[in-house]
Parts: sequence; structure tokens; C-alpha cells
Amino acid sequence: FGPVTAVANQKGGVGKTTTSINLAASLAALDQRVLLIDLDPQGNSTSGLGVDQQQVESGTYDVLLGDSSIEDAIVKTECDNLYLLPATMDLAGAEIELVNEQGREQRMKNAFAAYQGEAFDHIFIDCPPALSILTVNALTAADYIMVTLQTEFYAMEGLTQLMDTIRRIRQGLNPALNMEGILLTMVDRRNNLSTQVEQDVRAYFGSQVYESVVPRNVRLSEAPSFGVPVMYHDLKSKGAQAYLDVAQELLHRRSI
Amino acid sequence: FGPVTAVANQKGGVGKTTTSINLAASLAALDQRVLLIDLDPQGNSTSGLGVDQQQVESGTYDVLLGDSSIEDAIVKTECDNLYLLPATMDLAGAEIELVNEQGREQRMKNAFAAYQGEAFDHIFIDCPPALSILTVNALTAADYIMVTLQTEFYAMEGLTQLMDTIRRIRQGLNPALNMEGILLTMVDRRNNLSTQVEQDVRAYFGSQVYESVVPRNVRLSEAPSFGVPVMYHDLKSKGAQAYLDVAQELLHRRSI
Ligand SMILES: Nc1ncnc2c1ncn2[C@@H]1O[C@H](COP(=O)(O)OP(=O)(O)OP(=O)(O)O)[C@@H](O)[C@H]1O
Ligand SMILES: Nc1ncnc2c1ncn2[C@@H]1O[C@H](COP(=O)(O)OP(=O)(O)OP(=O)(O)O)[C@@H](O)[C@H]1O
Ligand SMILES: [Mg+2]
Ligand SMILES: [Mg+2]
Repeated sequence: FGPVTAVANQKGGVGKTTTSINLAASLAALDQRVLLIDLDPQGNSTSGLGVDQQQVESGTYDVLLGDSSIEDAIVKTECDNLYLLPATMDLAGAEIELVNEQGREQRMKNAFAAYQGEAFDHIFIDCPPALSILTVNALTAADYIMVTLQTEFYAMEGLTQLMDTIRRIRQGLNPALNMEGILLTMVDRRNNLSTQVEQDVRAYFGSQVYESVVPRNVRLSEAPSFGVPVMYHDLKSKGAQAYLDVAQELLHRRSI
Repeated sequence: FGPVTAVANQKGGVGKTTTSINLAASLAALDQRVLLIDLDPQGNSTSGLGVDQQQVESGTYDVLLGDSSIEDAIVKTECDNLYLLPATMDLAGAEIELVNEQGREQRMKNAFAAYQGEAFDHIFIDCPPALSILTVNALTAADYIMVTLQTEFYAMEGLTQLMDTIRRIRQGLNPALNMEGILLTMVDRRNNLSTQVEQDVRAYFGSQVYESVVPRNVRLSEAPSFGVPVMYHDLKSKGAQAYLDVAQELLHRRSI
């Protein structure tokens, strides 16, 4: 199937979707075959890539409930080499429906094991803002976790809870889960708080923190309204360039 | 007990906690007796008011599971007239623990009905970023829902899902749930996208949208690191003044 990276953080609005879409698109532009899985009932990765949730026949929900294979639910996006497993509205009900099921945390992992299609170079999972059964499914199935971190007080505070969860998953459901790294998002170096948080996080987590950071850049928040990754909206923007840097750094970190 | 307002939006990072804390504190400064209930396992309203989650004996989790009354779990904050029902880490487990319980959606409502302490002029519930059992508990127990809306594309897109949920709650669990209004947060009138979203939302929702808006203001994101509402961090800031305006507008809307 290919190496799987969960993009996760239970804190809301910290750039999980923006990173999933734009990192996936940047790697696809570097000739990698990439699959993005939208695991958030909000379906932001789906709409951010111009796919209409209402038109989707089967998606992540159907795969988790065992009603569809991954290869039947995947759709091609307008970007070469970039594929999407879309989220539909019924994903909001999956949390409650899975709770009494056997092996509820392994549904995603089992679906990956059953995959029969062409392999991918990278698979990303855009997680919802909660340490819920959906996110636990992603962390159980993933080889790597990438934590997107907005340089703000509440986001930094939530890191402890997230690191505890990662440790617990490693001890039980997925001993092979690696820390891909912490990516700082919406960085504003003119702002003392943002700079302070960046310094604190680098002091504490060292080389686990990506060198590349994503600056606050309005082009990033405009792109989803056109249904395209930022590089197709404004390639020269700081946002697009930042995600190309992040993609290069990921490839470099994986090759060491 | 008093009028209850749930501050909700399943979209993450749209200012639910920032609004809960600063609107509650502004009303408390206007001599209203206010209770803030932290219903988010992240516990941001708790830490944002300087209360240490580790030191808390019983909190929202214990109230939902029926192990504590509200009056036994409430703590005083450093602000006059402002009380807090704190969140503890075990609240993260409440979602799964409640799913098989009888009347799982009515836990909060039942706890309000059983309240024996002194009445409040206003009660706010800071909701987590999900349309989960916790949020449904808040919407079932509330008299009003205030939707905080960041002026961004994904946030606007999520409104449809949220309005559907409110409609369903009104038809079933809580016919008395009123729309308090939509409060625009992190507004940046120099930014075309922000201005466009504001215009679209006002055109569609009309007078349901608060006149007062909350501008993006760094003092608002600094205040939680000092454990105080923004008016105690920088009263003259645009953020503090904005929430005093919001408090006045809420009082005005309720009196009509
Ligand atoms: N670097 C950036 N510069 C400017 N805006 C950004 C940036 N990154 C994200 N945004 C915007 O901030 C908002 C939050 O980002 P996003 O939705 O990607 O976060 P998320 O963690 O996926 O949120 P959720 O927790 O709701 O899933 C979005 O409106 C997005 O367009
Ligand atoms: N008007 C504002 N100006 C500047 N920063 C703000 C403003 N409102 C909120 N923030 C900051 O933006 C981030 C998100 O806000 P907040 O945590 O209140 O949103 P939330 O909806 O409660 O998030 P979650 O979905 O995780 O519960 C926080 O770091 C907060 O300090
Ligand atoms: Mg997202
Ligand atoms: Mg919050």
C-alpha cells in the first residue's frame, strides 16, 4: 500500500487540513504518487480539493464500516499523481456506530491490509480535531504521525495530551508508530507570542521539529474556496513555497 | 439555575473558548453573576482562567457521570462574579462511556434541573470542536446557542452542517433551543476573504449576525498564557473592547 502519515492534533484549527492538502500536492508535483484520506466528518480535505461531498458514492465512512474497499472509493483529483479517499456526511455517525464493534480501532488498518490496487509513494490521513475513535483508527494504521502546531498558547498546551496519546498507542495498538515530526504553522515572526512558542517548542522537542515552517499567508486560506491546493492558486506565494520546502524536508528525513 | 448559552461550532479554532471566557468575564464585570462550564476535554476554558486541571477534584466529567453535583464542582475564579465548572482530563473518556447509557444526551440537562445553589444571571458552555455526544448534551440543556464564526472559507462551509444539527435538536431533544446569534471572530477588514465572508454571512443570516465583531488582536491570544481574560491583560486593547461590546449587545438582544 505505501507509507502512511497521520496528520493529527486534537486542538482545532491548527492547519491539519491545510497541511494535508498542500503537502500531498507538493509531493505529487515532485512525481510522487500520493493518496490523501479525509477522516474528518467536516470533509474539508474533500472540498479543499474541489470534490463535492454530495456527489460521492462511497468514501471513508463506507471503508471503515466494511461496505467498500479503498480501491473502489478512491477518486482522482485535478492534480496529477494526487488521489483522494473522500469524506461524506455520514462519517459524523461513524464514531457512535463503531463504538460497540469488535476491533473498532483496527478498521482502517484492516482496510489498508486488504488493499489490492496500485501502491502509493505516500498516504496522508487528515484527522478530525479530537482524540476520538476516528483519530485512534488513523494512529493505529499509520507508520508516522505529523503534528501540525499553531504557534499559540492553547495549541502548545495541548501537546502534552497529544504526546500521552501517542505513547499509549505505541505501547498497545501500534508499536511501529514513528514521530514524523512537529510542523509549525501560521508562524508570524513579528509577533512575540509566536516567536516565544517557536523557541519553547524547539528547545523541548529539538530535531523532532521541522526546520521548515509555514508562515501565516492569506493565499493559503483563499485556495480552498477555489477547490485547489495553494500551488495552483498562487505558486509564487510564501504559502506555496513553504509547503514545497516541507515536502523536500520530508523526503530528506525519510531517506536518512 | 439561569439562562444557558452553548458556544458551539464543530469547526476547530474559530474562537469558541476565547469567546466563552471573554464574554463571560465582560458580563461579570457588568455585575452579572456568571458561570462558565468547560465541556471540552482540552480544558482550554479552565487553563485560560488560571485553574490547574491537575488540582481539580471534580469537574464536568463527574457531573455528567452523576458522581458530583454542579454546586460541589464549581470553583470561584480570580474575577468577581465569574465561576467555573472546570474540565478534567478524564472528560476525554466521557464520550465513549456515555454512549451506552440511558438518556445519554440528557445528562447535562438533568444536572441543571438538580442544581440547588444560588442562581446565575448567565451560564455559558464552551463546547468541543465536534458534533459529538458532549456537544449534543450542551445543545439539549441550553436555552440559546451562540455560533462563533471565523471569517474563513472552511468555517463558512461548516455552517450548513451546524444549522442542520441545530434543526434536528430543535425537532427532538430540545424544542426550546433559540439561536442567540452568529458572532464573527478574528475579523480582518484589510483582508478580502474575511470581508467577503462577512458580507455573505450577513446577506444570508441577516439580523441573526451580531453587529459587534471581534477583530484579530494579539492581546486575545496572549491573555490565556497569563491565565486571565483579556480585560485583565490589556483593558484598552481592541480585543477587550470588542468583547465588552458583545456583552452589551447580548444584554440588549435579551431585553427586547
Ligand atoms: N499558514 C496559514 N496562513 C493563513 N491561513 C491559514 C494557514 N493555515 C491554515 N489557515 C487557515 O486557518 C484555518 C484553519 O486551518 P485548517 O482548517 O487547515 O486547520 P485544521 O487543524 O484542519 O482545523 P480543524 O481542527 O477544524 O480540522 C483555515 O481557514 C485555513 O484556511
Ligand atoms: N480575535 C482573535 N484574535 C487573535 N487571536 C485569537 C482571536 N480569537 C482566538 N484567537 C486565538 O486563536 C486560537 C483559536 O481560538 P480558540 O482556541 O478560542 O478557538 P476554539 O474554537 O475554542 O478552538 P477549539 O476548536 O480547539 O476548541 C487560540 O490560540 C486563540 O488564542
Ligand atoms: Mg481540518
Ligand atoms: Mg476551545
